[in-house]
Amino acid sequence: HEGLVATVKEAGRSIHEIPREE
Amino acid sequence: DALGYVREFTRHSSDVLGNLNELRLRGILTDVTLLVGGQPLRAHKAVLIACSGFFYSIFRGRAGVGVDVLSLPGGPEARGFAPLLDFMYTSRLRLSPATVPAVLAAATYLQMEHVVQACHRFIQASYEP
Repeated sequence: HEGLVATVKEAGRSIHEIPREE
Repeated sequence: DALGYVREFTRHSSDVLGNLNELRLRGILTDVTLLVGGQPLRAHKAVLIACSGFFYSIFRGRAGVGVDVLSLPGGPEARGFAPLLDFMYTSRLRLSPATVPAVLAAATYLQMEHVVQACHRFIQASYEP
């Protein structure tokens, strides 16, 4: 049951940032 | 008399991700099979490379071009990897006290630092009264 799952929102960055081409 | 007008569709990134997940579930344009704990998992290299430093280092170079089956020897077990693959495609990371050690190990292996930190916060919170 999805309802039984406690969801915590993470507002920060989730994954690495691919470096922009210099 | 603005210089230009923009309509920003604020749901677009999550709608794109939802469609990519549907493509994954239906095996459409998946271009790599990951053998994790012997279990084959199909995925899109572009999504893997966008979400994981480990896959970025593997697939960014020419060496990653011909690879369509990738086994991860000494790598993560399926019960730690599968939640991360779902996270990549849904932005939702399923955690439980039973699975967080395996997810943490897999996220470390895949160089997903932000997920590693979230796992530590989850573990920390589970100790608080």
